[in-house]
Amino acid sequence: VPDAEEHDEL
Amino acid sequence: MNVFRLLGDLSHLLAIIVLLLKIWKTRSCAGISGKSQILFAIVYITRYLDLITTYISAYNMFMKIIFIATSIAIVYLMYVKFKATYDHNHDTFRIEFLLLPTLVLALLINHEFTIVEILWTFSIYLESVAILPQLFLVSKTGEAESITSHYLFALGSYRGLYLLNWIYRYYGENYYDLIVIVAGIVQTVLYCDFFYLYITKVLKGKKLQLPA
Repeated sequence: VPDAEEHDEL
Repeated sequence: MNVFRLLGDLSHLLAIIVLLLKIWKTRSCAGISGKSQILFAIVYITRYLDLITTYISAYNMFMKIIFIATSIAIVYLMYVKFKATYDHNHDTFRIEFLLLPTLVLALLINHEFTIVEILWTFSIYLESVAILPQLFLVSKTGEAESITSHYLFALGSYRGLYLLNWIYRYYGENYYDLIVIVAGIVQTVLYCDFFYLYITKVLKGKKLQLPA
């Protein structure tokens, strides 16, 4: 699960 | 970055270019829902606030700026420059019915209760349903010009390609984000009926016309 506030997608 | 995501981004970019060219060349935004375009502008502005705080890559930054700038430009063209051609009589979907539930959902289901994160989550939920006013407009007029159909096909394909990207990332990197996956499925499903008509009619050279 990704870290919040680090969205690498568009 | 994998091939599905790149194709998804390019499809998204293509959709926007097709729409901008259509409006600019024909000097008209007939058949396009201004409501959907306002929602898309809200989507990109609220999602890409992290442009200020987080650097991911030059590609990422470039695309975000393009999406914000073009979405604002489209709204400007529709509501100011080519206002006379805007089909407001048919574009009657009430956007508060989309804005309020997606905002409430973002407040309830998110990764972290911070302003930036809630706005990001809101943008994901809102994007998944932002096309509804456009689909509503097409159903009201009963038809869509082929260029509008190409735009909708490219726009719908983008999240579908992202679904393949998420499957790929799940197996390759063990990465998954349930919020975007569920919203992406909803978003893609909303286009299914349109995809069917596009493939069976528009690709065979016919106009997209809904059965009476």
